[in-house]
Amino acid sequence: QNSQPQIIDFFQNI
Amino acid sequence: MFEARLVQSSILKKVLEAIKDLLNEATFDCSDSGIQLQAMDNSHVSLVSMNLRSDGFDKYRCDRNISMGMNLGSMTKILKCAANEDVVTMKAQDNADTVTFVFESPNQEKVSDYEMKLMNLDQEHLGIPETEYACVVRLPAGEFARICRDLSQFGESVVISCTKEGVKFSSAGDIGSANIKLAQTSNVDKEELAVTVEMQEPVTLTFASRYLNSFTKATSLSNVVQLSMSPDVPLVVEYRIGEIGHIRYYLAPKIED
Repeated sequence: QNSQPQIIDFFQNI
Repeated sequence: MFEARLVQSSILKKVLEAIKDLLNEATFDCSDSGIQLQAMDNSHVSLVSMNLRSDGFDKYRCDRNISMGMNLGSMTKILKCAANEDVVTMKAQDNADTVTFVFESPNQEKVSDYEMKLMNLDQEHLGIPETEYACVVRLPAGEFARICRDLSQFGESVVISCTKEGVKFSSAGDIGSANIKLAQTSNVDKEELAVTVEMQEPVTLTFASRYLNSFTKATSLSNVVQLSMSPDVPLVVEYRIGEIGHIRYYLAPKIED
């Protein structure tokens, strides 16, 4: 089983 | 005052086609340098980033920065009213709550204008770090779309493995499994038909086929697609938009539980 991380976990809010 | 004129309205139609699968609405940030859009899909799994440079427009004027929140369903309805060969101009006053699309037939005999209400959208802007990617693959955009479509019949995930020899796409599920290998093109006559790999180190990553398929809605914008990959960072799927800009999609690799 694979899980899908959200993109916001990789790029920070600016 | 904001005014942007594009002789080829088909470019705007294709841009909309490329984003409306992932986004219901989006903010078009207009400045002196051009039009930019950055938005995550509803589930915050992927990110779309688009840039149209002001010098790529046939006429461009932006006196003050303006952010126009648009409902993409409404924008689609309006752009359907333009013929492919029409010239399109987008116009808005400073601080306006509407945008106007003007379509002119090539012989100027038919001129239509459509005013659309703008939306106030909560905007999250993400900082995308400069990244050196372990593998950068270029391949014909139509080939990539075909591969994503074919493999999505098999499973929810597509494994992309990149080595210096080429790139392999794989998927597996209830009905069986599928592997598609593309060798790096040895003799490049036409760049748009070539498969090229720039590799620092081999990479194997797993991605959701549903999102890859959504990204291929941009296929009509460009003959070539570029995939940039590194371990544990989002994949970048990039299409150039003629001589005017680009659209990039970011998608994090799946991780094993």
